[in-house]
Amino acid sequence: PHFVVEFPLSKLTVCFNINGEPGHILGLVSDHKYSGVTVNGKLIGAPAPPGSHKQQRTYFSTITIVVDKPQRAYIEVTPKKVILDGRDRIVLPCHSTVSVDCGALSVAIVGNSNVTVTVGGNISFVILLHQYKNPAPYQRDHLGFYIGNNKGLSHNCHGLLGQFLYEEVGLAELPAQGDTKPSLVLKVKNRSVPVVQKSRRIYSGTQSVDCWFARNNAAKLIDGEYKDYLMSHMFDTGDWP
Amino acid sequence: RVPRQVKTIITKETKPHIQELSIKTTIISRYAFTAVYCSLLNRYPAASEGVFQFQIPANAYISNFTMIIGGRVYQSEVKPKEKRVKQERGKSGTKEPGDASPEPEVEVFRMAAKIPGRNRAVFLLTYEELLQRRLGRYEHVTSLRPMQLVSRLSLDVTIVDHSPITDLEVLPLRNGKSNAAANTATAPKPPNIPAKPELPITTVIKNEKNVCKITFSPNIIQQAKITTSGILGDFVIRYDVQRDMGIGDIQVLNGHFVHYFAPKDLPAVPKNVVFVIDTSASMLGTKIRQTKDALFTILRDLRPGDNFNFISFSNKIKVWQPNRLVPVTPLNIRDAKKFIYMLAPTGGTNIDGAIRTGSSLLRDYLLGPDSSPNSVSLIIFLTDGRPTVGEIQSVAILGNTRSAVQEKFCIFTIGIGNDVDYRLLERMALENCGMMRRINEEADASAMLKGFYNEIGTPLLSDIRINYTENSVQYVTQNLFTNYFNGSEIVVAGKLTNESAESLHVQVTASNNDKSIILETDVPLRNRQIDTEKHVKLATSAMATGVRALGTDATQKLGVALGSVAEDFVERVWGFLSIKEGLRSRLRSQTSKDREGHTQQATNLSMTYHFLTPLTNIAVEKPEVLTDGTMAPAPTITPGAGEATSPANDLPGDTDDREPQTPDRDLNSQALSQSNTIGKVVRRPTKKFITFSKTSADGD
Repeated sequence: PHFVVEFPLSKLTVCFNINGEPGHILGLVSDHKYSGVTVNGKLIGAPAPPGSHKQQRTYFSTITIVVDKPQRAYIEVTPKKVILDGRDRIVLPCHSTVSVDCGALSVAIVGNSNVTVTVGGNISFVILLHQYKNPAPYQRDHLGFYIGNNKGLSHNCHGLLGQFLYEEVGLAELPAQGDTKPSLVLKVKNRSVPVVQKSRRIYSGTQSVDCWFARNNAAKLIDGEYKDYLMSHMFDTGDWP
Repeated sequence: RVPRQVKTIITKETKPHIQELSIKTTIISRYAFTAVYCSLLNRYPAASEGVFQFQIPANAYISNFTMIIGGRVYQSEVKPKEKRVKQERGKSGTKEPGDASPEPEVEVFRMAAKIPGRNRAVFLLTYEELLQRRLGRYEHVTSLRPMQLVSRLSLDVTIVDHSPITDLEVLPLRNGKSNAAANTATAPKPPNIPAKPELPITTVIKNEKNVCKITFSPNIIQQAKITTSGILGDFVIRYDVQRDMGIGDIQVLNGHFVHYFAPKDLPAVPKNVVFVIDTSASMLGTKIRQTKDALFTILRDLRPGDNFNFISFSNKIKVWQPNRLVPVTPLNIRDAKKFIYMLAPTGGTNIDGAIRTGSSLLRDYLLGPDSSPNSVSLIIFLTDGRPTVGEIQSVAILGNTRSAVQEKFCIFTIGIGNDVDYRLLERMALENCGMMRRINEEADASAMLKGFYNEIGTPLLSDIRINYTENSVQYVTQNLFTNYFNGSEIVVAGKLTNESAESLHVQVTASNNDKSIILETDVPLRNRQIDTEKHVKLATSAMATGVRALGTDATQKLGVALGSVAEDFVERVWGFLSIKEGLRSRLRSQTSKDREGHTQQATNLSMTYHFLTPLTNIAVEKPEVLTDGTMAPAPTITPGAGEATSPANDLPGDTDDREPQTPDRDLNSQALSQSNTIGKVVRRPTKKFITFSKTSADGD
């Protein structure tokens, strides 16, 4: 998946790719101890299209959300259905337009378009449903995960996306050395990350965003490395004794 | 070779015998059209009376009857019933004659006519029925009781549905009394009872995704192997259709729409249930034993989140747990079993006292701290007789019940046997958002009671409101429902005010436990009309294929009978539902003006759709046969001359049939049927695209 992180206060956008393996479960938002919210995404693989430099591409086939407050609830979203497990279980088909409101937690589906999960009124996630009627061999139904409202997530929030929510970043130019041109680095979390300018299409391709791209699986941009964000199962909140 | 016994039976017969009995049913989206073709042959020189008798489901309405005798066609006419003439009985306050009469178990259509010597008579009967979903299945029953062996006997059923057909079952022929009554409780599938032997070669099932064809055509030998009496029994088909947790199936045809709503994958809502059981002396014996058996089974099916209590009544009223409902725990279940075990029939029947006690118990519980606001509350009331102790006037009992219930819960009533005042029970249920069921005297009350409990034992949604775009629809049937139970279906139909509108916005809101659910969709009207037309074409061509096999005469007549009505089936569904609703409202009316209004409305609808209902009669001219056995010449029709008519073959009783869904309590003070006022719907674009933060992880 292509990751895009907007830093509105810094007025810039950063992007990176995560080239994981099919079946890997990535921790996207981890705030279990504070707001009680955890979001994970499971990857599936697909062959790269002809002419691509890659061997395979990976996409999110499932997004899971664990909510701890006021009551424990599990939400599992796939391109076909949404399963909401609280005191009881409701299964909602993604082709219908339906909303379920349980007080502090609500799930709203716009048929064949998107799923919005709202927690406590100040946290919301939008999951876009990318469905293909006649898929080519390299196309798979998959999901896009967007953070709608993060006001309710704490400053201790982590995860591939969550760790950046309250960070400020800046750009700096490294002077040329010898024959090399001057290069730009992103200053984030007391680290300098080499970046290049790119653009990304988001919201099902309806919007293009210019961003500063960090290479190599976001090395130095994210805390630790890729394998630190692999979760052991879909509803893993990272709380291991 | 015909066995000698069969030959003897045929030669002994002197009355006209049935040459052919062909029954053709087409079920398009749960609406069943049936045409019955019966030809009788009088082989003797003298005229003889031929009798055509056919049992139809109590929920169905006859739409046409025609006789062809001696080459002449006698077409029936549907006419409004005359107002019942009040008979003076002396005492005031006594019930109107017929009010206390038992509900008919089945509807039997019978026509006797003189058939000229060496001549044939053809009887053609059509009827229509909207199949009700109960215990997760639609059931279609055809009575095969020609009362004699028939040379050509065939039954063809074609099912066509918009959704794929699932779980199709053809049951063994079912015999025993009254299997076709609409209000009869349904027994759940018995697990280990071996099926009656079936004749496999005579039942053919062809099953494709959206079309199923079932054919049953036993020859005379095969019929004789089942029985020589000609009473084969009921041919029962059950099926369901594929469904999901969506807004349901909405079909549009020629300016009308019908909406089938039966979501699945919902968790059960906890319930608060009070069982009120008759223990009067007449329950002694089989009835109380079977009732106890059912209650023991029901206790096992109560869920951990449920709360319950028992009340038994005769002269006295006994409450198992005074002043409260108890949660479902192993201890409480065990104690409840003891209470049930100790029930001993004696004394009279104090229905009024029992209902008021049960209602007060439940009402007080709901006001208390222990009750959950998200649960469903109901009273299940069982009796085998009429009120004999305390208040015995139905009107007073119903008034007391309404005051006691205060629209806070629903009452479901069950009557066992022939002594019950079913009109009272039906009104009690209808006025309090419930349903009534009848268990026949000879039936297995235990299975029936358990079956009825299964129908209402798993509430999934409450406070259901189905709304359509304001000003786009009119004359919508009931669209507010108190509860939706697992295994049932809600059906709403109406007229479109503007057929050329692009789409119709539909919104369903409901509650499930602590969740409020909203489902919405925009129905593209033109596409949906084309879709529905396709299914009608599929149905009519499937009809034509089956009918061609029958032979020229039956082909023509059955095909004509069915084809024309199938093309407008959505409108006929609307008409059918509207009449049922009108009859319900009529029964519930509190004033004679109200009652008269509903009567007129339902009568007009019956006339429009040519339905034989409790408010109409069917009249048909009787053929005149001369003493030499020939037909009298056709009379010269002069203006104003009265026609000789046979006695109106009206259906017994003046009753309402049970409805496919639980009627709502009057949320408005006015009746809900035929209302032009539809809940306002705020149109939301279905493809609303939300933009906000760009922080995301999305596909390549």
